[in-house]
Amino acid sequence: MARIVAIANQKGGVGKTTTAVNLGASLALRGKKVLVVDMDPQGNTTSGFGINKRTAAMTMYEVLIEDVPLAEIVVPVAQVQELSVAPATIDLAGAEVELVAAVSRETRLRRALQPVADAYDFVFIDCPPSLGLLTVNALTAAQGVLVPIQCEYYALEGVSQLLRTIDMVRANLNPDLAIEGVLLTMFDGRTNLSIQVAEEVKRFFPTQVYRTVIPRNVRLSEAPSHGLPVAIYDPKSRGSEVYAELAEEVLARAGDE
Amino acid sequence: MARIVAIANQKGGVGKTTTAVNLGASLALRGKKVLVVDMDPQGNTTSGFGINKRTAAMTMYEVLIEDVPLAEIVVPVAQVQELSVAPATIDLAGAEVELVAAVSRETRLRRALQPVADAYDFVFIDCPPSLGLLTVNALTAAQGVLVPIQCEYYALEGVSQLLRTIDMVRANLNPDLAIEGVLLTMFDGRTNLSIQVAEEVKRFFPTQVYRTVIPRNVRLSEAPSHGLPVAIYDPKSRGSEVYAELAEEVLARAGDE
Ligand SMILES: Nc1ncnc2c1ncn2[C@@H]1O[C@H](COP(=O)(O)OP(=O)(O)OP(=O)(O)O)[C@@H](O)[C@H]1O
Ligand SMILES: Nc1ncnc2c1ncn2[C@@H]1O[C@H](COP(=O)(O)OP(=O)(O)OP(=O)(O)O)[C@@H](O)[C@H]1O
Ligand SMILES: [Mg+2]
Ligand SMILES: [Mg+2]
Repeated sequence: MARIVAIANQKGGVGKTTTAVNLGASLALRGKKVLVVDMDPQGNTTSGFGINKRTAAMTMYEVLIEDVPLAEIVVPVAQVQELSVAPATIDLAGAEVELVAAVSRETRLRRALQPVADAYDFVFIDCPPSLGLLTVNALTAAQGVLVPIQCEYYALEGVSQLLRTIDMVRANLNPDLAIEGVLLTMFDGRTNLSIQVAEEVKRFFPTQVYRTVIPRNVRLSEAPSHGLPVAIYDPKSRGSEVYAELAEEVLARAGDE
Repeated sequence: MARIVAIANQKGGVGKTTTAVNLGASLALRGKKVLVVDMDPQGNTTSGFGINKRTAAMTMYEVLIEDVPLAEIVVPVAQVQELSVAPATIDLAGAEVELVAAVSRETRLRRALQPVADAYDFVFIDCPPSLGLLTVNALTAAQGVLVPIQCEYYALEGVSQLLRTIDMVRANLNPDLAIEGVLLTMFDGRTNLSIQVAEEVKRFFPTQVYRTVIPRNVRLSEAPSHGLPVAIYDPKSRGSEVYAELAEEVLARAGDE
């Protein structure tokens, strides 16, 4: 049975997509079967893997609203064996509104994943920067939540809101939901701010912060313009190394090497 | 009559709040009367001005849902004369859901601003990273949209979605809505990526990109942890200088020096 992990934080620009793409790719390069589900209407994960949104016939919108089986929209990622993506386009923004009045609106993604999950070792769900129905669907479908936190002041503010939402989902929709881990991102050791925020996050989550800290690394922001995970775009870069380290740590936590 | 400007981009972490806080403060320091409205449930603008969200009795939630007059929630910013803020807390996230079924749900903010707008020269509205009802309210209330665009690949992707939403609002809700300007943010001249993205944005918006480009500057990310705009936190910093330059440019475009 796959480990289903939602990558969520309503604060914008903290590295959710970058983590979904690069952690997914690093685990696939280690032989794990990985599916990444794009639940953000911006579709950054979809283009981060080089998939042309204009040619994608069916996407997550059709899965959530028209009950198209997830298996029918999954696309393999050309450059990385064992890695697939369930793409999203702007149409998904419509789903957020249409779901409000729909029956069992919070469990659509969970039901869509059930028939396919066993085909994978890991399923990662990239969430949009909000706590609306798309993110609630992801939290309801997942067993764990990976929370990227940028080492910046504003990023600290949103954490308690996110935890309240996780608690609400656990109490009403998904009793198994747990924090998979907290990932410090865009860490810049030269600034006091980064160091202070990292310390504060470690105090707040004493056991859940990954040892692997993602530094600011320009290769990570260049890779998406080539439609490639950083491990393929520039395997020797710090960005590639550190997501490989994170993959090892995620495997170790899952009791698997 | 105030110039009402929404600061919007659904891509997360591009500098919307940083621009609302620092452009607002820079204009107020030049003697303009400025109101900044926080329409993001994260409340980063509210805390960026040092306002304690736990003690704020009434906020934007009460204005939009309970018709409390905006004047009753406006709070002066202690360190900058002529600068006030309409605060937001996480309660505002509830408004997004409650507005869906409400009467004239898109024009609540416009009607709330009408009685107070004449007291100011500029009103800036900080938007959340989404194109939902809170952002639509801001676009319906505004005459112009200031679009911060981070000099990163993913930030380019969302621009056409944002323009489509602006067109939709102009066609159905607010015929006067125009692009106030496009602001390049977090520019790092040492990377090709920044230079390429900036060139592309200038090609896409030949006449609307501000000459002032905001560089990456650590003082800008430190200032919020002190609850101060950068012009007060570190007036000699590059971050402070560049938002002062932007204020001059905004005034020149408004035909006013
Ligand atoms: N460690 C890093 N070093 C340098 N740049 C990074 C790093 N991580 C992410 N980025 C860049 O920062 C920007 C924000 O990251 P990303 O888009 O992954 O965040 P997000 O949380 O998914 O944003 P959103 O909230 O809009 O979905 C992107 O342009 C990305 O390329
Ligand atoms: N020019 C800059 N140089 C360095 N850091 C910056 C700059 N502009 C913004 N920041 C920092 O980058 C982060 C993102 O900026 P900000 O929060 O203003 O973006 P936003 O678009 O309002 O995000 P959201 O989409 O979550 O509302 C913040 O931590 C901020 O302090
Ligand atoms: Mg993203
Ligand atoms: Mg913001």
